[in-house]
Amino acid sequence: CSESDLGPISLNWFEELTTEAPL
Amino acid sequence: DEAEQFTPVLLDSLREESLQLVSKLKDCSSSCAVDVSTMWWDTAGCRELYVVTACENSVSLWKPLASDQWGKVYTWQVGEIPVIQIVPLPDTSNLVCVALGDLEIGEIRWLLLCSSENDSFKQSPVKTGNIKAVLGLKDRRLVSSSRTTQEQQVEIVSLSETGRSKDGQTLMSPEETVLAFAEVEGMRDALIGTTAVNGIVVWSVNLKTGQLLKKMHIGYSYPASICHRAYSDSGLLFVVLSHPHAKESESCGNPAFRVVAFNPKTARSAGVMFSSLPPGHTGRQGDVKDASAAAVLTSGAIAVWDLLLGQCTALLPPDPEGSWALARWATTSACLLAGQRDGTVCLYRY
Repeated sequence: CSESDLGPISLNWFEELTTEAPL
Repeated sequence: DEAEQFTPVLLDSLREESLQLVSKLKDCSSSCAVDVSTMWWDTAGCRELYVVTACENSVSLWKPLASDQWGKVYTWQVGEIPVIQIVPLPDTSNLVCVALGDLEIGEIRWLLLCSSENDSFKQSPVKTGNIKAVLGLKDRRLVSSSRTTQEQQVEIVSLSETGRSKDGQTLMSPEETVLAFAEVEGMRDALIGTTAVNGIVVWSVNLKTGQLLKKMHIGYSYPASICHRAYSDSGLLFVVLSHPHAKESESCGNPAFRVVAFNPKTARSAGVMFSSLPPGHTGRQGDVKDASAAAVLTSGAIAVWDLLLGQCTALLPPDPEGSWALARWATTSACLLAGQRDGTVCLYRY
């Protein structure tokens, strides 16, 4: 998979989603 | 490219070379085997791998004896409600759960051996309701989704060492029914689920929140997919899915398991590896451990796949004494438990 297929990747995706507003 | 990775397997070359029969375990009192599993059992400071077998109205515990023989330790009679499945609790000793019900799960019950109390065997309900999915988690926890007429409840229950349930934690529920759960390996606070409308949902399940972090779509070609395993690597969430209701296609054959990479930040996904059913076979009840997958096919055979290669690596034809009905991995992927309806369980080294 390339980044262009999947969009920008973050190694800290879990922490970043946790600090964003909940769904 | 998923289509390129589909290569018809030569069934004659598979057979049983990679599966070696180690021992056979026969429950003479069992009329209809429902499920089989393994669990750790601690007695007098010694930890051993025991086998758990379930038939409709009882659950039996088996200990290893000399010369690859197995001896029944105890049988729990669970009463009138039939057993649907065994729910093992990873890295937990002396405690196992079972799901009871008719067409769907109506009760989850723990079964326990208290060696400190004169080897007393106990059982007690953990949860009741219209339960759609249940999974045993690390640290003696159990997650389940259940439905009332109005809403869905997704809850984690912690069990004490004596089996009794401690505080529960309610997770934020998606609108869609959750059909399966998987822990994200290496991330204690991350849990995923697959939903009835081809969704993947991600929760944060730390003690403070049961926050729903993300909803992602699997694709319309794979209705009601089931998640078996999830792990995070290089910023991507890799999920092993099975597709019990997917239709056969010319390009991809009949899909059994897929490894899909999701970018949780963008909810975009890409297929990584694709494992197909052997040609001419249909139907499957699958189990995944590490990079190994196994499934019972409607022909009565068991197929085993290497998910990293996307290839079927072994095929156990129906036993002369009967078709295979169950295929489960032991707590390690090196041992496959293959069960027949009459209660016979064969342990294969893989």
